[in-house]
Amino acid sequence: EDETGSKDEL
Amino acid sequence: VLLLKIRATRSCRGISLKTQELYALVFICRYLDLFYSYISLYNTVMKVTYLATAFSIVRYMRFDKVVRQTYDKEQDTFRYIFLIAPCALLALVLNHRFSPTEVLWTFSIYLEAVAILPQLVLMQRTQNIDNLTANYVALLGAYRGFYILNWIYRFATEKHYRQWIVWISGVAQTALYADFFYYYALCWKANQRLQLPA
Repeated sequence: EDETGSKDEL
Repeated sequence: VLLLKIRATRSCRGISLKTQELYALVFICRYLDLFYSYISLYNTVMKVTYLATAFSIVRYMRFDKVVRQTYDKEQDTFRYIFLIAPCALLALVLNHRFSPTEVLWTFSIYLEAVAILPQLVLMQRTQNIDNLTANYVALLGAYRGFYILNWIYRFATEKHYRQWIVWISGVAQTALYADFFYYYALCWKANQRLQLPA
C-alpha cells in the first residue's frame, strides 16, 4: 500500500 | 500570464530565468507519472500544459532572438546549487518510499517550495517592476496558497488523506510570498506600481 495515496494533485 | 507578457511585449525584463528553469525541472521530476499512472483527463491535460508552458518560457528567454536580449543576466545571480542540493539531500532522507520516482517526486515538492527565490531576489533589485510581472508572481503565490484551503477541506472529508510532505512544503512555499504579498497589497491599495524595499 502506497502511504502517500494517489497523487492526484498538480 | 507570463507567456502573455513575453509574447505581447517581446520582452522578459524582470523575469528570472533561474526560477523558470527550476520550475521546468520541478515539473519534469513530478510528472514522470504521466508514463505510468492515469488520474483524469483534466489532470493529464494540466500536467502537459505546465510542462509545455514552462519549456516555452525557457525557450523564449534563452533562444528567442528578440526576447533573450531583454534578459538581465547580470542581475539574476542566484545560484542553482544552493536550492537544488539541499532539496535533493532532503528528498533522499525525508520521503515516503525510497524509490527513484518517489524520491524525484519528493524532490520536486521541496524544490517548488523554494523555486521562487531567484525571482524574488531579482525583483528586489528591479526599480520598475511592471504590472504583469507583479501579477504573475502574485498569482503563482496564490496558486499554492489556495491549495491550503483545499487540503483542509479534503482532510475533513476524506478518510485517508494525509500528505505531510506536501502540506508542510506548501505552507513553507506560501510563507515565502508573505513579504511580497504585503507590499503587493499596499501598492494595490494605493493604486501604485509595485516597488519592493531593497
